Amino acid sequence: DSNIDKKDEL
Amino acid sequence: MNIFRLAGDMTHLASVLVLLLKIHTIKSCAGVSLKTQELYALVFATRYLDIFTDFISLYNTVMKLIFLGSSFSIVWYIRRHKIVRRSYDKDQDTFRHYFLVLPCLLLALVIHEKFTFREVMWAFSLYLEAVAILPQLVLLQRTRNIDNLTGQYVFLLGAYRALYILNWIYRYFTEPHFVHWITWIAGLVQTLLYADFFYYYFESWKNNVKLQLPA
Repeated sequence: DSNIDKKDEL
Repeated sequence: MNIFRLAGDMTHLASVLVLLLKIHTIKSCAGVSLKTQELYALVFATRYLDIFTDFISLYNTVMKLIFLGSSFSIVWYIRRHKIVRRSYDKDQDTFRHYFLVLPCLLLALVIHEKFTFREVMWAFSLYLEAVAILPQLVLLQRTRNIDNLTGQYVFLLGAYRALYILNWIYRYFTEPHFVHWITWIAGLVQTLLYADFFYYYFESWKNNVKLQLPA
């Protein structure tokens, strides 16, 4: 899910 | 997590610790822009809206809490601490918040991934982070004597941004579908803002002279 890999960054 | 991302987070963490160390131990915030610190507090508050709803990892949650806590406590120190606040260069730190916040908010309302409160706030936080360093850079330019800790703080912040770009390049080639235009363009703009500072930082380091930015 691209939403997760986007939001795993700080 | 790749090595660039980890190194980026660690330099970000180090930058915040250097600043807190300076303020807490020397009890001085000379050369530190309150405007930039308030903008960072706003950046983290709007980006980490998911902190208590979406669990990603313990690392992620702890780092978010550190960045939120440190940015708000730096603002508290400069505004409220009875000794620290005296060293604040109020007359020099004149950049207007709304000058940066309003355009970023408008841009986020126009350019976002989805038109939901969280996604618009997330885009807003990225745009604002890209320009939040400007009041600090302007203040550094006006301050004739930049102390070592303030110079290191800005250097570490710039290094963190540069490492994040390497992280995105790495992720683009190693992870399928890793494409985030909004993050990348905002991040690239942010890193470019440090180019001038980096130039003078390395010059002063190479020549072993005190860092001074030309007016």
